[in-house]
Amino acid sequence: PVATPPAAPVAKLPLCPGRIRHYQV
Amino acid sequence: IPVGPFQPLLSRVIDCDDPESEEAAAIAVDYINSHNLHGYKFALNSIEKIKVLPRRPTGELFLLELDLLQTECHIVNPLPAENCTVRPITDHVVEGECDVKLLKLDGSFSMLSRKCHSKPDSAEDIIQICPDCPLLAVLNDTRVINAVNLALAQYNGEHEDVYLRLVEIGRAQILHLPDSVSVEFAVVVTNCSGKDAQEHVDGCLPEDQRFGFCKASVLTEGNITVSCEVYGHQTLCLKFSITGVAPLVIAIAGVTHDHLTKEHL
Repeated sequence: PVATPPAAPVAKLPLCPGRIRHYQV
Repeated sequence: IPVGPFQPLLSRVIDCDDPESEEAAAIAVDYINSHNLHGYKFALNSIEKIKVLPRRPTGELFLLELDLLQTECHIVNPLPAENCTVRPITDHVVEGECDVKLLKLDGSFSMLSRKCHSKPDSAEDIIQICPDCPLLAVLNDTRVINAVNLALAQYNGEHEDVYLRLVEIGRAQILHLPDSVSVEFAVVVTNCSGKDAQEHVDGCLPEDQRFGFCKASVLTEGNITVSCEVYGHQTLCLKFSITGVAPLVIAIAGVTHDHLTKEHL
């Protein structure tokens, strides 16, 4: 049997920038 | 600090739209608005970046980069910033960029530092969106200062019970067709009536932290429209620099719409 190496942990990136509340300048 | 095996301080990842990010941003904007000494209140437009770091021995540090937009409320206006209208983009908006640091301890945020820079939108952007919209004028332009003096003199002449003096000019636009100057300025109520001021204007000093805000339009041929609203007593940390000459000028930080504020608490 061939052992599958464990997947490397993926660093979570923050979802940024956040929503625009008024308008983009 | 408890003795134990070394634990690296790892940052916690949260999204810019996470409720915790929004709570930190709201506290920072509130702090910025209540500690500005000049200009207008700002509203949050977006959270650009956020970083959360653990703090030894306890707590967390929140580092945020915020984009703000100028509202129509001057800092002397007691209305909370949440209730103030954000200026439309066609009104040559001023945007603010702030780097803030907060400490979260036992579930509560407190401000540690702020660094803010505000600047008007570029003229090219405004012209592209609205070719006929007036641009912001430099606040020490002679036409702007004349317009403010004329407008304030007219208001004081029409209201004998109260005598207002200038705190700072907030915004100004020079318009064409018809040629006119549109100005907004903050004022303070003095201890004089209009009649007192005619006799000894230099003795008319700010009274009981009562401020106001005026909007005026001054046509070159002398037609002046001015309206002012005067607010109740407030506790604002404005520093008065009484020069003995009218208009009274208080804590004017600059003559442009660009400002840089740094504060470590």
